[in-house]
Amino acid sequence: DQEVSSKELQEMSTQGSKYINKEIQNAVNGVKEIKSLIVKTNEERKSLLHTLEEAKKQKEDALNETRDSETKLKAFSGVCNETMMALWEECKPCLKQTCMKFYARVCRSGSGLVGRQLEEFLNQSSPFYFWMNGDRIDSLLESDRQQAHMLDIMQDHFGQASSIMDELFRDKFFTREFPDISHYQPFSLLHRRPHMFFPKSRFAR
Amino acid sequence: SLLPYAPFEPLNFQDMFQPFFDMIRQAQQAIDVNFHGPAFQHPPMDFIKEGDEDNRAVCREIRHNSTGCLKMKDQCEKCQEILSVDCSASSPSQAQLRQELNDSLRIAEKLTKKYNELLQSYQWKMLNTSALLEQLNEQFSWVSRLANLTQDEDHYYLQVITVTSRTSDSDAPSGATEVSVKLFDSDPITVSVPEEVSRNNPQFIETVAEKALQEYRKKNRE
Repeated sequence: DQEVSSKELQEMSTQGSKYINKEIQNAVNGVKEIKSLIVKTNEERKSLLHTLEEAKKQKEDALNETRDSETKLKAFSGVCNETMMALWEECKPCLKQTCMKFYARVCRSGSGLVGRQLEEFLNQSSPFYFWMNGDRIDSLLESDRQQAHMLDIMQDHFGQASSIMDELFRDKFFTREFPDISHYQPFSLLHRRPHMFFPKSRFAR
Repeated sequence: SLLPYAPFEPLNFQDMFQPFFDMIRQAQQAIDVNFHGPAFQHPPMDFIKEGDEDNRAVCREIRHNSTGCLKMKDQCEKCQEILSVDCSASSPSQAQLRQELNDSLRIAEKLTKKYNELLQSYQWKMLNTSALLEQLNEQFSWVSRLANLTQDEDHYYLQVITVTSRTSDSDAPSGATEVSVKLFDSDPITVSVPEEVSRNNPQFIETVAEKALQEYRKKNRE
């Protein structure tokens, strides 16, 4: 054990408190830095949203063109029907077998039910639908629906969060410049005087 | 306003900062969408290779309405033949229409894929903001708690209570100095300073303060 005088302990306390004081200042600055990052991310998000809107417009134009071509082509559905029907009858068993193999290997659940459902689906489908890539069109339309739904949800959530953040960051705490508190005085000294003479030091805390 | 109180009244930091916490928490809750929920399953776009995570999407599609099976048409010769049937002999304009359809389909698929990537970037931005809010909450809670604790009279932030060299029953390494401190409202915290940092070295008290602060923040998080 070694003797340490009370004066030395007090000096250590003062020096240690200076260090802690700096850390408090760092934390306050950290809060502001995080706030700036949030604001920056939000700006980037807005810009991304603009890009999304443009991409959405392009995508929808292409989808509309696809649908138009599909509608026009449907008017010819009787043409080549015989050839297609014959090929379709041979295509169906292969398609069923390939799909069931894939399902059993990858999906690993309820193959029996899926098999019956698939057979029914193939019997009801038209080779013309197949010839026109109707499955790809349906898949695109389904994607479009899901994407619109996803964006709606995200926009809704982000809208709520943004308005709260805007209100939060308008507060003086986030806009005020904090004073330099590197010249530390023990806190007790401040308390012995009226607060009105030292308002800035109080804010720093 | 940060100063809703009379000038001579002590500031009540808890009341002052609590709305901030509430707002940060509300913002976080609003932003935390369940990205793994059914609304965020990525739509199947291409034929899927085995082992690809999108296999699950094809499985879902097959279970849902069997259309996923049509993606496997490339593996059946007769199905391929249907796709290459040329009906232009009986109706010449049909060939052109079909070409137009296939072209616009390819473009639509490409743009849908691009759109999907942008949506994912958007999701990422949301997750990023949520993580920043989490950081803000953590940093803010530490600052505001200290603000509340520095109001007591006659308190140093850090008070050194004892400084002791290592004793035989101590857990500290040989030659280390054990320092017991009080930080704000904490119970005494004991930290150990290595032998090579002597008491006369200014680094000594910084090491003590840093370790005590780490311990204090750790306890507060717990």
